[in-house]
Amino acid sequence: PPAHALELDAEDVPDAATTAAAATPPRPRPSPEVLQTVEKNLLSLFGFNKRPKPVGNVVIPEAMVRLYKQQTGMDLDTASLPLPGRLTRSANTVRSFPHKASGVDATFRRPDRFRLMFDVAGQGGVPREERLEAAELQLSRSALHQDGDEDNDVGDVRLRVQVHDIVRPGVRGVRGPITRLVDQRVVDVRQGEDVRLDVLPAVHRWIEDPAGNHGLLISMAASNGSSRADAHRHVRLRRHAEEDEHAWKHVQPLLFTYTDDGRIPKRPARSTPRSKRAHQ
Amino acid sequence: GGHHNGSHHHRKHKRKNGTENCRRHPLYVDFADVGWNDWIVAPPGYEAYYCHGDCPFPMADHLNSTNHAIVQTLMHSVNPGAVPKACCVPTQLTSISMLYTDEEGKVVLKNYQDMAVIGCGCR
Repeated sequence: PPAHALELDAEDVPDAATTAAAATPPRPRPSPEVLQTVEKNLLSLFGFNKRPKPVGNVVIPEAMVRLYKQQTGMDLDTASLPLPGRLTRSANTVRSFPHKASGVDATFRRPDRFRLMFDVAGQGGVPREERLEAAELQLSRSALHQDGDEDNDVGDVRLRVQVHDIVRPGVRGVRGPITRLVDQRVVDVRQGEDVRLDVLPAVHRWIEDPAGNHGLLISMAASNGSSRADAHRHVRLRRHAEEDEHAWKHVQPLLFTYTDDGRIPKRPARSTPRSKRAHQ
Repeated sequence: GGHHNGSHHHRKHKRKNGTENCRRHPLYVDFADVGWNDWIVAPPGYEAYYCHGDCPFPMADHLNSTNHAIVQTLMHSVNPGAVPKACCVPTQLTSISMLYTDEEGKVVLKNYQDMAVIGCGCR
């Protein structure tokens, strides 16, 4: 079985896998040469030059598993992504990128600000031949509960989460950074569902100019100005000291890119529009 | 591999002369056969199906033929040496989704169009 942490339920696996195995007698094993040719052709069909080599234990993001289940459970024949209300247009590929940790992380000492870095243009990033249609930053949240202590009353605490594209990083004591606000959301700290921010303009810029990728600056501020002391722990931007690596991987910030690999042929129009038809 | 078996479902498609009408047959592509189960997270393989069988004249509605296929089969029945029969081919296909990890350990979900046969017909 794959070494990945994903365990799909029996109903997620196509019935054919089990039924075909049960209904058919054992097959003779094809020769290595035949298998090699089959693999080469399958790789080409699926758009790979060579077989990817799996690395260690990879945690499959819950959002990807959900999307896969939705896609495979659909009756409609479509290669489009089942994401109503999200402008993924003709995208047929979703990639997830975790934050690339570096020494810069330690320079962010304030709990309400953090820089996230995603290597989208390097090896394993978005291939040049694919067209970027959408990009989202997913931040996990842990709901804060009212505990009766007046000082710590959650009350109406709403948090404004802003995401900025760092156009030019600052130099300590010399100049401040140049940033551009790309999206913001106001969230209720009593709720715990993920927050998604549209970061398409930033990712677009990084793909065009990889050297100009200085990451995203995430800042949080209580909208009523009276945040409780641990409100900054609500949105999960960095790993807590007491948190183990595996648990963190399930809640770490993720960048999702939605791309069109151009392999889906555009369906021909069924009829010529009236305006294009010649007069009889 | 596609397998012909002696099931009731199979027998009912057989014609009197022993030939079988155009229809969909099972064809399972198992990723484990090429050792891909270490990087493809899901699915473990997929049911691709294939189309096979005879396109007889007169054509029944369920053979999903076109007017042209009817004419071609008609002409074949008149002069078999000059015109071949219409072919049994996929007339409706569907996409599949694959969840896999790439070289860098990044997770990718990709949809591939026209990967599995839904319906066969004479064309």
